[in-house]
Amino acid sequence: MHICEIVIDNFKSFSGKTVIPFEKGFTTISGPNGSGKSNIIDSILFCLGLSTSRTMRAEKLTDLINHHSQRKSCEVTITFQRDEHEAALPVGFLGDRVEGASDSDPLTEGTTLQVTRKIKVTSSGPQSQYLMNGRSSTLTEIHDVLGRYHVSPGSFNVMMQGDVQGFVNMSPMERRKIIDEIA
Amino acid sequence: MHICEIVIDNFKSFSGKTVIPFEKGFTTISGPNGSGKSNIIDSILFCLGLSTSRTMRAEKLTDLINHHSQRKSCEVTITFQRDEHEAALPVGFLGDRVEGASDSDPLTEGTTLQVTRKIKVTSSGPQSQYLMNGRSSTLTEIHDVLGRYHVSPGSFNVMMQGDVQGFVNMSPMERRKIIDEIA
Amino acid sequence: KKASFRKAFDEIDGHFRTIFETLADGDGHLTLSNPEDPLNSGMTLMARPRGKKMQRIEAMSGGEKSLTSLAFVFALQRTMPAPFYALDEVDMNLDGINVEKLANMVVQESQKASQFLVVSLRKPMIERSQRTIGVTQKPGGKTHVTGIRIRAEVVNHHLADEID
Amino acid sequence: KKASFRKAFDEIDGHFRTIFETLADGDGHLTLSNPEDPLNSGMTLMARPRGKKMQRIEAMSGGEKSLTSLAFVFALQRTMPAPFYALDEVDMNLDGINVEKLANMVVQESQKASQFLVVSLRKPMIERSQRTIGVTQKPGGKTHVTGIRIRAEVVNHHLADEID
Ligand SMILES: Nc1ncnc2c1ncn2[C@@H]1O[C@H](COP(=O)(O)OP(=O)(O)OP(=O)(O)O)[C@@H](O)[C@H]1O
Ligand SMILES: Nc1ncnc2c1ncn2[C@@H]1O[C@H](COP(=O)(O)OP(=O)(O)OP(=O)(O)O)[C@@H](O)[C@H]1O
Ligand SMILES: [Mg+2]
Ligand SMILES: [Mg+2]
Repeated sequence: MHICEIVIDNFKSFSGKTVIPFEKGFTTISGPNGSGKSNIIDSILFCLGLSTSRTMRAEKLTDLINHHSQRKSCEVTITFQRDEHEAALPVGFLGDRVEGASDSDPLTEGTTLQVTRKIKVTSSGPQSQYLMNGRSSTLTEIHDVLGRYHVSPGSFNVMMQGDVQGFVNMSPMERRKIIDEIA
Repeated sequence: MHICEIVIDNFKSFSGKTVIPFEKGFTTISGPNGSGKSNIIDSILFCLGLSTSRTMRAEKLTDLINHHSQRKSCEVTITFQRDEHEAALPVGFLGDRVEGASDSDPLTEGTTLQVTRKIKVTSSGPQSQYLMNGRSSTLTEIHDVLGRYHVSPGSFNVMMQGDVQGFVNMSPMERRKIIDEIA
Repeated sequence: KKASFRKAFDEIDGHFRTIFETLADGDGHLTLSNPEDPLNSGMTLMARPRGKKMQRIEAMSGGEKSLTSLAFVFALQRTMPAPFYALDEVDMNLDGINVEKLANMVVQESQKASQFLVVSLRKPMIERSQRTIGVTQKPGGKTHVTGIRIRAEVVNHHLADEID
Repeated sequence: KKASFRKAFDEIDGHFRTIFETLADGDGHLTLSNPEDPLNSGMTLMARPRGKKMQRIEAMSGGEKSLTSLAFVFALQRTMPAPFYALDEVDMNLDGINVEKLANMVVQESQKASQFLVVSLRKPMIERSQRTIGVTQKPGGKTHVTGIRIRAEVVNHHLADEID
């Protein structure tokens, strides 16, 4: 499968809703310093629950809400699309939710997988909510599904700005510990 | 004053003797990865005693000797030239050495200041030797003279590859300590 | 436990050797400081760019260090293949030739059903991608996204000012 | 002791504000986490690039962080002016426009009797220097140095492949 769309709403430097379509293969993202390129990568980490606020350069979760708009929430939705040769997407792993879906539900066919994360500022503090295919989910359920594709907090498929320098400067002990964790 | 010449002999990737003339103003150094640009900067740090072997990426001092040549020593000489508007170079700070020099000695006029450092592999381990204006010197004497120009191990006039990233990633406490040391 | 470490180590070492050869035109491999006692050992990356001696990563040039570390990261990725990869400015230290080599590797990998989203300011990387998403800043620090499909357009526009 | 810290802090802050304004087209200043007790305080760099809010350096983009840190280093340098400055690839994270600004600043400073030796792979930096020393590798990993005086030559040769 591949990412076919990212919708970024009021997150970091994206005031208002931005829809970015993506295609298979090799896409580059470019532009001036401070324009928002890394923030697009952050939106992926945020939505799929792959990091803490610190690795998105925010001191606390609510710092991720756009400063300019007056709104008190932000949201990112990522849609994955199944490739032709692939077996059905793991919506089947949602257990009885798929069993419960009707035969005409396109998601039972497993062509797309959609993950949404929203944070809201409330009087009792920040509230974080996850949705998978439109239904309220826990982070654990999302990690289960994505984990089967090796998309998880411990995986190396997202290399943030400066990570290469981190690998360069790593001590031999730290480098070996990486292998421990894979083993 | 400014650097008018650097002679690099058998140091790091310089097998044999290389003479590099320098002029005042703004000079760039460019070329492919691994060609030797940072090694030129290392030769300045080495010659003027501004760092340890580790900041020149060598595990021990003798790693600085060129691997390919069979020679057991390496040497770097840096020549500074006085600018027209400047008072005589601080060769006067060499104390009685200048007093002892003859009137026809051009260095008494203080137009150039030359620092040489040489390391040799001997049966009793590596030997390091410093020369200032051709006469054997201690590192302390060289630091005294250069220190008056704010060229010292603690100064910030040499920014090595990766130092900017170091400043970026510094903790607030470390950053404040820099000011302590200047104060 | 020691056996599962050994298994993972050998697999990653194998990937690293293959990837390094393609990327850096030389030989590289992983090394344990204490092969008898791997769980208390340090691990370093050894490499010999063409024509030079075998060196540990700490002794290499800035660009050589980046390239060697990238080969290591790609080797780790191959042990857990993912549907997409996002790389944010991993080509910073590299000269033009090495950016080309890295971009060629991404082209190859992306043809094997992996999606690559690569943030880059470097022309050889952008030229080899199938499309570029342009990101700019509107007044007030608001991000504005445009899709740029025609590579020639991108390369001639504000992206034409660089050297390797 | 607290007084001499305060004196150094104010001097460096003064330089930082001036330099940042030229380099980044915005306001910047130094901040102590605990101004009452500076010797137990942390210090961070605050900056507001044009059109954006005041931010601490940890929250900025990669290029903004580099530019802000460079302004800080230049401020430190101004408290102890030296006859020469050697900068090794300090422009790594910067886009083409910011490399130009940095290069223009080096041009200005080098005209005030300071010698600058700048290692760079970036065209806007090389174009603005008075001369470039070319460094290449001969077979066997041996460094070979050539002087390249004519800027046009440099820019058209192997250095023409980049984008900001
Ligand atoms: N909550 C927020 N509201 C508004 N703007 C924000 C918020 N969080 C971050 N930003 C802005 O986003 C900008 C950083 O964007 P980003 O890191 O994506 O830039 P970039 O395109 O990757 O730049 P570079 O090439 O320098 O790495 C910063 O200037 C910051 O001010
Ligand atoms: N003692 C030595 N003998 C021979 N070669 C050496 C020695 N020490 C270091 N080198 C070589 O010098 C090279 C590094 O040179 P240097 O760091 O100056 O490159 P660079 O031009 O700065 O490259 P980059 O653009 O990647 O930073 C390394 O490839 C290393 O093999
Ligand atoms: Mg970035
Ligand atoms: Mg270098």
